Amino acid sequence: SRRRREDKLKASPATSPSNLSQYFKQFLFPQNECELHNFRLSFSQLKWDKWIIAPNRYSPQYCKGDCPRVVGHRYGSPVHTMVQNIIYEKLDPSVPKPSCVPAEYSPLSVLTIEPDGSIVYKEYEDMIATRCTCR
Amino acid sequence: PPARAQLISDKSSGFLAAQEELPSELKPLLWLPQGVLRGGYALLPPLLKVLSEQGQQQWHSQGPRLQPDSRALRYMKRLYKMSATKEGIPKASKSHLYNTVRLFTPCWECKHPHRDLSKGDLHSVDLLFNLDRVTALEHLLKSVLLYSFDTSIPISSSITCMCHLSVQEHGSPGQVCPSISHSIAFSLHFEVRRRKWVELDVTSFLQPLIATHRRNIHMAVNVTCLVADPQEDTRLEHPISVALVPPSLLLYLNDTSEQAYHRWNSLRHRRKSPAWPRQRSSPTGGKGQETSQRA
Repeated sequence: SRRRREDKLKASPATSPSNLSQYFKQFLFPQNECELHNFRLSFSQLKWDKWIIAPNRYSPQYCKGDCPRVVGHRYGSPVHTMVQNIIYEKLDPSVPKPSCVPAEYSPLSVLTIEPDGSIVYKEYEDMIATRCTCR
Repeated sequence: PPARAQLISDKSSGFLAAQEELPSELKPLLWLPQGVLRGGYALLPPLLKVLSEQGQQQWHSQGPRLQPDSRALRYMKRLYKMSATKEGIPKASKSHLYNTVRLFTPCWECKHPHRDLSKGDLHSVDLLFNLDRVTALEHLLKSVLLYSFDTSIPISSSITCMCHLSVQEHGSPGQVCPSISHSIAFSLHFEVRRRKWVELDVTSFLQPLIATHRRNIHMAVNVTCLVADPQEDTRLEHPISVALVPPSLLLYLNDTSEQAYHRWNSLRHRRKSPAWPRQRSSPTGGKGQETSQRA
């Protein structure tokens, strides 16, 4: 039996610590869990740089990923989110699973030229997603 | 619902006039609370246009915008840098109470060149400002006449000026000569070398006009300037009136509609929201932090 054990060890070398955390990670977090993703655009891509003077770059960000089955307070989700998941899984699959959506935003200052040639500096609410949640 | 369509056809605020430019299939999309429509949101119509497939072409084909004065543009870019970060996030500062700043250049001005060295140098202009873009939900915090100097013209370094402002009221359409509603005079001293701009605060003067949503303000501005240091020869080759560029009108406003950013509101909102949005947790660090937060 000792020889058999040695043969077996030779066959499967011990996993190094880094692979270990990688290995366990799949249990801790689903692969593509709901989280905030970067996205940066410039108004010249939308051909609006003729009248939007500033900022040159704008990063609205976005939320993407799967919502774990038991979200609890993990995302700041209300209990309703778990109820909706149970409905989807147990009662009626036509009811959608909870979605990964923005939970908080930050404002954006924009400098634009108005049609009459006047110039306006304006601060808009809720223009950049800063946190995600499952709802 | 038809009631909503009715709302869009209402011409109650200047901003709605801009909706006519939208392609017809976008109109139903545009049913937004009055506050937003009156909010005069420069960003909304084009955002909606991009959502409709041919929005792109239409948006380009729309008639050219009047180009602003280059000095005015330079000033507003400088104001933007002072008010927001490179990414466009508004800076938090006590003096920064406004969430909107509008700069108007006069629709027309007529200069009255006049020099009488005994009384100093007189710079007198009649100006008409059209304030159509100011919406019903934008409340005036401060208004300023913004003078800039044509720096290519050598003028004395430090100057003292007396400024006399008067606003013409055009009462009944038939009225020929405007009656002067009210005027104000004040003196002002500044060092030209260190300044490209001189701001004349006219808030108390314009408050009543803007509070009544006056669309056009017709104003006569007489600026009499004396060279401050007597040693210098008062016969200036180039009188100050040549160097002073007709002023722009700057309005610092607090936009009270929903789409505008309200500093006090964002603080209140943070305290109010019950949900702890998920911290973006790295596999190692975040977990511990979350359990303590949950505890």
